[in-house]
Amino acid sequence: GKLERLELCNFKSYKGHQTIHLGDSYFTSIIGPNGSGKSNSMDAISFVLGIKSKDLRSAHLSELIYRGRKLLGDADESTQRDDPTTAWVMAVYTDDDGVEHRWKRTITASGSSEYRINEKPVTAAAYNKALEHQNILIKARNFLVFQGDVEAIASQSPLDLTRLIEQIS
Amino acid sequence: GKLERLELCNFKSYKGHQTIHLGDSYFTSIIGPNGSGKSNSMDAISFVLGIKSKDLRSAHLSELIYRGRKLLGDADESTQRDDPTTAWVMAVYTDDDGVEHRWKRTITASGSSEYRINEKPVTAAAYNKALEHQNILIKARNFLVFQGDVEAIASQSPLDLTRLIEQIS
Amino acid sequence: RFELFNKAFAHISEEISVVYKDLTKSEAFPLGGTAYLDLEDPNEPVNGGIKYHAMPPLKRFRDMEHLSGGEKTMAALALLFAVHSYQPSPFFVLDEVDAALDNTNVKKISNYIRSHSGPGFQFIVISLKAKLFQQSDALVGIYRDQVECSSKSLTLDLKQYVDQQ
Amino acid sequence: RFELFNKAFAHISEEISVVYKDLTKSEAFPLGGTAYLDLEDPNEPVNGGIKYHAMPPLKRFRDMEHLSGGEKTMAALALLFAVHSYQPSPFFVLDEVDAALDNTNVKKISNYIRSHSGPGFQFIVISLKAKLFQQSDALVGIYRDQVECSSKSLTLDLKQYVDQQ
Ligand SMILES: Nc1ncnc2c1ncn2[C@@H]1O[C@H](COP(=O)(O)OP(=O)(O)OP(=O)(O)O)[C@@H](O)[C@H]1O
Ligand SMILES: Nc1ncnc2c1ncn2[C@@H]1O[C@H](COP(=O)(O)OP(=O)(O)OP(=O)(O)O)[C@@H](O)[C@H]1O
Ligand SMILES: [Mg+2]
Ligand SMILES: [Mg+2]
Repeated sequence: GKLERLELCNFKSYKGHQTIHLGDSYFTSIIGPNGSGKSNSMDAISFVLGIKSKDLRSAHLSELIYRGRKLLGDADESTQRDDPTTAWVMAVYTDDDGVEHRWKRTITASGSSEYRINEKPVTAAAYNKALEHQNILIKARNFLVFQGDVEAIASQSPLDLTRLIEQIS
Repeated sequence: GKLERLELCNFKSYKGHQTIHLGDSYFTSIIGPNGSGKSNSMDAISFVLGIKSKDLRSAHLSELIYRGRKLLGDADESTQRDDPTTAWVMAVYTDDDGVEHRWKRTITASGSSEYRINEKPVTAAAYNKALEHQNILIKARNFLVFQGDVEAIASQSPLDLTRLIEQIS
Repeated sequence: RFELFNKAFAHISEEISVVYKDLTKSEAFPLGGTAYLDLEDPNEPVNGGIKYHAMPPLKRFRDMEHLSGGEKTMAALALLFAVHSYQPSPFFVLDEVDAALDNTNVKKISNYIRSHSGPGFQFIVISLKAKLFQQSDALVGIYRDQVECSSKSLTLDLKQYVDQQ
Repeated sequence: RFELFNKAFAHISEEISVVYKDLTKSEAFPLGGTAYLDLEDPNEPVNGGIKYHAMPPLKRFRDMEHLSGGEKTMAALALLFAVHSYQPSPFFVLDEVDAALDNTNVKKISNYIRSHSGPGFQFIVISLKAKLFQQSDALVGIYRDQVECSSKSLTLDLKQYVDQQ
């Protein structure tokens, strides 16, 4: 199967509803200047697949919600009046039989996650199971290499490597 | 002042006596393919200025001595018969009055350091003092940025930053 | 469980050697380098560690820590691809894995991705290096809209330009 | 000691703002970004920490951890140069500090080095990026002699080519 596109709504530096089309391609490159939002798009993929927020450069899920520019004259760092209170990311994936799956994860106003598959709310466990069915094993996460992490894969401790192989077997 | 050249003898990947001329330049770039020995040349600069071996990707000073290719048929990793047992690096520095200083640090067969200034043996303390006289403050080390370390300078803990400023004041 | 583990280990062990050779061979070194996995406790593999060894062509065995930045990156990617070959997830997302690579190694990685990407194996690669991303079939350009204070994206299909080369 | 520390802190504090603006300004943002140092314990500065804040142009204040790889690198180099300006060592050695930088930022760093290098301030920079090293006055080429199994070096003076540009 392949990932067709990502739809983001107020996720990190993506304000409002944005769509990232991955094209009719099995080798897609994401390019752009420093600070434009490339790593954030990878965070969106990781997020929608169920990765914990601490692995996404954020202590809490609420930090992943878009926060606008601080206006001149604002004395404090508190939430701007018009900053969004919720955010979501949806991945559109076509499986090997040509069936489209829409996996959506939402950050609620209370800072927790909600999961939907094809618009139907499901539990985190059911969501994870649906991903595993497509061989997307979030526990192992060996198919996601975050910025700055690649060299550590070679120098990881022997026990980490055992754990990884255990996860995928 | 400026660093004129480095002379290396059996240091890391530099076999025998090699000289790295830094040219008549205040902006010199060191270039070359992966694995050619660029970072090793920076290790040579750091080493000759008195940096500890643990900061040079090596647990012991003896690891900094050139070790040749393992020949086919060698069953173990022990020292090749013709591997050198000592190594040294010498920095040639011209100070603001045009006087040349030759700072040489040697790794002895027993794995300890010997220091010489203009061929005269000196103590580690005297060597360090001569460097401080040229404003080369090894304790602070803020003028050496090793590969992969730059981003951490921005995210270092507040106490580290205080320590650094203390060192240079 | 012991059996599952051994099955995975055997497969990956075999694959790592092939992939690493593939990534390190060149005209000067048609055989490439050597890489293998070592079980620290062969009797209790699941409890012991697995040590990864990689040696670039003509270089003497040394601890992984003594490899250069670029050499370590190539060794890491070989391990990554080898592990992935066992239970392949349908896609791979790589963020600036080419940061430490020189032009020659960037070419080897882009060749590897070109020849292994396809149905069942989608690569999504974030890169600042034209020598890498010019080889892809689609480009997603991310830019910052300063007025809206937001990231935006634009996708370009590169396949339509292939015949003009 | 308290006085020495405050003297250093005051100087660096002032300098960081200037340097960061210098490194982050552009046609779109002639004023550049904002950077400053914050004493966590103003009464006992030597015992407390010093927090470093850096905000690229038009971006909202956030923890350093939320900056991108390239933005963090620029902030780090600004701090490095600011600290260095207080008790300058005669030379600086930088190993691949441009790994995470896009072409625009590489240009800013090479411009900064070009305009600040000179007697009393020598830069020795290891880089894989032509856009950076083509600006230097001398190139030291390191290569591996496979027959001898050794690193070797060759130095080229670039100043002799300047007038031909
Ligand atoms: N919750 C948020 N709201 C708004 N902006 C955010 C949020 N979280 C992060 N950002 C912004 O996103 C930017 C970082 O984006 P990202 O890390 O994706 O950049 P990048 O394109 O990967 O850059 P580089 O090439 O330097 O790695 C930062 O400037 C940061 O301020
Ligand atoms: N004591 C030693 N004897 C011989 N070779 C050594 C020794 N220590 C390190 N090396 C070799 O030096 C090489 C690494 O060199 P170095 O780190 O300087 O490369 P580099 O030019 O910085 O590469 P990159 O661009 O990938 O960072 C390794 O291949 C390593 O095997
Ligand atoms: Mg990034
Ligand atoms: Mg290096």
